[in-house]
Amino acid sequence: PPPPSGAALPPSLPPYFVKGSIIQLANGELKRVEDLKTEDFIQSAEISSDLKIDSSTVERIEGSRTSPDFAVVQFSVGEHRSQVSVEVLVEYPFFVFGQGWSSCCPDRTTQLLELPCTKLSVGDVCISLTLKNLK
Amino acid sequence: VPVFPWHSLVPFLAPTQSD
Repeated sequence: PPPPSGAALPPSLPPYFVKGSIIQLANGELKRVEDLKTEDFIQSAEISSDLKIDSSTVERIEGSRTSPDFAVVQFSVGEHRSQVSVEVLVEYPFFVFGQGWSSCCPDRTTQLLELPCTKLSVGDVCISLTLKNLK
Repeated sequence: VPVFPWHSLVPFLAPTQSD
């Protein structure tokens, strides 16, 4: 059945990436998703008691074997360069340090979410989270 | 208008501990 109220987001594409969504930073400040800067994430993580920001470098991007709508992105995470692969919709946006929102298919991201977006490429360093006291 | 926490926008990439 068609989605209600004209919403046409594919499943598993969260609503907070739609342009104009209101995001609350750790200090209580409210910003639109498209206005977020690298510093907003860094400062929020500094305030956070349990989350820390890790640098995740894109090592490989390939199409999913199960669906053309998905891509598999392999990251090298943190100082230990742990290898982590995630399967995401091609329009799923990641925040690249010093650059902003990027996805495997920025045209689709802009079309579906109206979120200004650049092309995610191998070598890009994305913001990711881990637990502070993970030992 | 819904307000979303900042950390919901960031993928949680927990590296597997190898040590």
